[in-house]
Amino acid sequence: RASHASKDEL
Amino acid sequence: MNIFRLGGDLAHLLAIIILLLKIWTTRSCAGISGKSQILFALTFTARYLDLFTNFVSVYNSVMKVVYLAAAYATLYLMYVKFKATYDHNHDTFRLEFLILPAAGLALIINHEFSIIEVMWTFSIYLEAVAILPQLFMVSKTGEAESITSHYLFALGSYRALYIVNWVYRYYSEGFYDMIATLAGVVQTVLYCDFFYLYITKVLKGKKLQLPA
Repeated sequence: RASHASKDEL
Repeated sequence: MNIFRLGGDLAHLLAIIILLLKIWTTRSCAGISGKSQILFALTFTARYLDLFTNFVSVYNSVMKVVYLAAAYATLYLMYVKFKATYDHNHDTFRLEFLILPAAGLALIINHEFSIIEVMWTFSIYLEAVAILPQLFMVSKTGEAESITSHYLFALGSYRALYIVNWVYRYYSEGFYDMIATLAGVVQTVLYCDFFYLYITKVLKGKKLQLPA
């Protein structure tokens, strides 16, 4: 959950 | 998407537009660090490699394209169209001192050792310090035009709002990204001294001038 999820941010 | 994240994106967009408009209307890029702009172009290029492989939303893709296009348009204006006005004597920060450590750290501390993931991590670390040549330039000349300080304030606000967004996301969805958050905090801290000067001077109608 912690990794990769931030890819929806810019 | 929450209001802080949207606010951050819009502050970022505003910063980019202020910079482009400043250069275009004054036909000059005096006081702007081309080195920082090179780092931002490099940052977006490395981060948005997933533009064609990982579709998130129309908003996400459009913003990526806008940020990329604006970054390269700025470089074109600075290094080609208005090259004569570029203040390179004061823009002396050595880029390799930021690029190499960011690349090295991205190879060691990342979520996953793959090309796209390491490039994303590199972009996060590089973005955190990409403004240093610009701040170095301001401290070297001892002052900044008001429009340049508005640009810096909008750009600094962007990551500060992202931090609030990350706190919000942690509590509302249990989401966190340690790499983005720590780098984002470093990035925002670098602006603190500038924020202080901006609020105490520029907002009171004075020019941003560093204490002698």
